Amino acid sequence: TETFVGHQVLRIVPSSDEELQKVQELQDLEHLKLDFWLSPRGLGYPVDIRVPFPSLQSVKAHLEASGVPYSIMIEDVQALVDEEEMEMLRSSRQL
Amino acid sequence: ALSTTTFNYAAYHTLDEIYSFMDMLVAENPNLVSKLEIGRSTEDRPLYVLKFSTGGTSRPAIWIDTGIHSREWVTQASGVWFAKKIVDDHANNEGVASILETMDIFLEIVTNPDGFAYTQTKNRMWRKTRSHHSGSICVGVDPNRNWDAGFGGPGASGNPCLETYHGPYANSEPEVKSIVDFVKSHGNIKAFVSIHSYSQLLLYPYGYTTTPVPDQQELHEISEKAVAALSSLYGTKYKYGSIITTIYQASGGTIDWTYNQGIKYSFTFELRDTGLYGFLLPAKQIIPTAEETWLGLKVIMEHARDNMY
Repeated sequence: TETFVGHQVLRIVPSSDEELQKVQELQDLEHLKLDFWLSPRGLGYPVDIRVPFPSLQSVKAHLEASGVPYSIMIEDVQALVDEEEMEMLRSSRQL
Repeated sequence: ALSTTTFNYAAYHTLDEIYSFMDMLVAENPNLVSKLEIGRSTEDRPLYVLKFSTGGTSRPAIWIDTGIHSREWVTQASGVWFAKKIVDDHANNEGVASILETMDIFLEIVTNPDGFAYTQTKNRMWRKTRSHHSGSICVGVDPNRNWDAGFGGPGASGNPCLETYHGPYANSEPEVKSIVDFVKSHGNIKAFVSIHSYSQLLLYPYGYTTTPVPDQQELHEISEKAVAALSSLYGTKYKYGSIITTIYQASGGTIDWTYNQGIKYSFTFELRDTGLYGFLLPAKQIIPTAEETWLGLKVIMEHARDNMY
């Protein structure tokens, strides 16, 4: 089973064409194994990217070096997945 | 669960639990609900559609599907709630009961069962089907890029390893082909709603071209009313518009194909939320999400009933 320990979901809201372009550059870097939950669609629209832990440092460095602001939408994806699994187990037991 | 009354709608369920829910609903309501198998998935799972009908033959119909992108769990969970809501409305002669007097409703709750099973066993973040196509080193096709509407154009990827891979050819995915064949053979579907998450949007065609659909004005007005109804319950804010103007260019999409088939009232919902939990929406939000979405769906269904074409 795929685990997501240390994976984070970053949110970027491109406010200029340069920022949008920097984000789109990330889409082409397949080795980073980025999962675009929300794809780039235009200025002012959020882009949400699930970043595997091994890629986290380089992605953040890329964004910071380019001056692209970002926020962390989900600090630890695995923690939410674990919580969801616990809920399902509780519900199944009830059933 | 002993019955659909004791079933826990405020929780996410396994594929098997949803299948047994369907069987319970049919068994409890033999004069209203039947279960059709419209095909088999790549991994040979049944593609079940619930039919809600009070009689007649080949009545004008409404189609609702959830779970075509398997990781969007709040949609399958909402589909389960919708199924029970239709039965309850009919029993209480309220809500959609009046629609069922003249129309049938088809509801496909798990539209991508292979992907859904995979999210529960191997990879919670899986979105696509689980097909293997020769020449592809990666698995799966995006079932919302595989329809014969602008297929292969900008807004989908030819790279089998990407999430928006359109597949080797239109309708290559049995999960898609089964719906195509069903829609064509039924021939009298008047409204088609495909439900996704997340972003809180109500969308209408087109996604593959900037050309407005001929019925753009009517679809926009319906969207406005549907979003107002949806927001009236919990204040959840939605945006609405055509796919290409509201989100981005997407080719090979479901409702572009259904609209081009002549199903004028073709819509896509993107349910909660706008980006706190995304695909990992907590189970406690299932029921409020389903309740508010239902109000929007009802506007679309009532409009279709009152504006037969």
